[in-house]
Amino acid sequence: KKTFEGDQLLQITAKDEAQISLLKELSEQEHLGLDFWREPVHESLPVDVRVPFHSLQAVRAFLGYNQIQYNVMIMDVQDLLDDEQREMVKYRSFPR
Amino acid sequence: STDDFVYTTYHDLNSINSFIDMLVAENSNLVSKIVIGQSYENRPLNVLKFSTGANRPGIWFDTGIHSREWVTQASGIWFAKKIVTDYGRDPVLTDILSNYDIFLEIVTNPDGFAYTHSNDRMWRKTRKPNSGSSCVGVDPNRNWDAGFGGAGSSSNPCTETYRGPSAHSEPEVKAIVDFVKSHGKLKAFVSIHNYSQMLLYPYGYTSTPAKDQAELHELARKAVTALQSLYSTRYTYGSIITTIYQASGGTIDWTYNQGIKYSYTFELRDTGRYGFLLPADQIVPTAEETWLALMAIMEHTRNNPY
Repeated sequence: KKTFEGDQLLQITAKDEAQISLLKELSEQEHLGLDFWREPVHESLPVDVRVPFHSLQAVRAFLGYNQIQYNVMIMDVQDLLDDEQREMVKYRSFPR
Repeated sequence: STDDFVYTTYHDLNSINSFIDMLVAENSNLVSKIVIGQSYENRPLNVLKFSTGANRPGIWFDTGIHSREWVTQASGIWFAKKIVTDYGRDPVLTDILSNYDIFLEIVTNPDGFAYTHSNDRMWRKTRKPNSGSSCVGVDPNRNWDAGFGGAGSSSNPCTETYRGPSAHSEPEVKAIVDFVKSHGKLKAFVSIHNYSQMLLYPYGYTSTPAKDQAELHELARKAVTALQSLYSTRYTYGSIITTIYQASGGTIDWTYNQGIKYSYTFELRDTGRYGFLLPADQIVPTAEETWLALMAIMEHTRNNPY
């Protein structure tokens, strides 16, 4: 089963078309394994991207170097999945 | 019974299918289950039919064509229970059901959904292998014969928006296509996704406005106003291409081109705090507010026959 330990969800706010272009370039870097939950389209729309743990350093460096603003929305995706799983198991054990 | 079913948690496919069977058993005068086809991995494509008479025009809802969007399937369960609960009590819904059948496909992509429970919670696509590639699956919301192959979809099987080898290549899509064509009298079609809080109408593949754009826009405004009346959730609305991005081969572009005027697609909560991992305690609020918008669309459909 695929796990997501250390993966983070970043919400990126591009300030102009040039930054959107940079983010599109970033999305084409297949080796990073990025999962764009919301694609870079226009500066009015935020970009949400799940970054695998192994790519965090590279992605953060890229964003920092290009002065692209971002927030960490989910610190550890697996933590949230574990919570979700616990909750499902809890209700599954309820008598029907 | 479906009264004991826990609507505030996520469920796997077996549990949802049990729910469907229970709902039918408890409400056999109103609800039946129809199987419109089979998925690639031979799972039944179950659709709930809510009907009070023969030969009615229909209204279609589907949830969960992207498997990882769990709050949509969970909302679909809640909608199904809401329909049987409100029928005979809510005069508007009762009147709608006196004139229209409602079809609801809760798990539109069952192979993908099962895969999100067993192997990869973040799986979005179908599970059909792609010849010549090690990457599996097609984005079923790029697989429809509406600008198929155009911008806003990918020809690379390893991307999340891979369109597939040809339009309607995915059995999950083809089953709906066949159903829509054979039914012939669907008057509204709402495909429900999450997230990012939007209500969208055609087109996605072209910037040419839909010929009914003014009416669709006004109805979207009305539906979003109804939705926001409950929890003030911030929503935007408009055509797909002007509101999010160009997307070719999308569901509602095809249904609109088939003549189903009231074709919409939703993006439910949230705005990125949790994305596809919306906590289960938000299932019911999400479903409740969305239901108000669905009612607005159904009511408008009833009041504006065409």
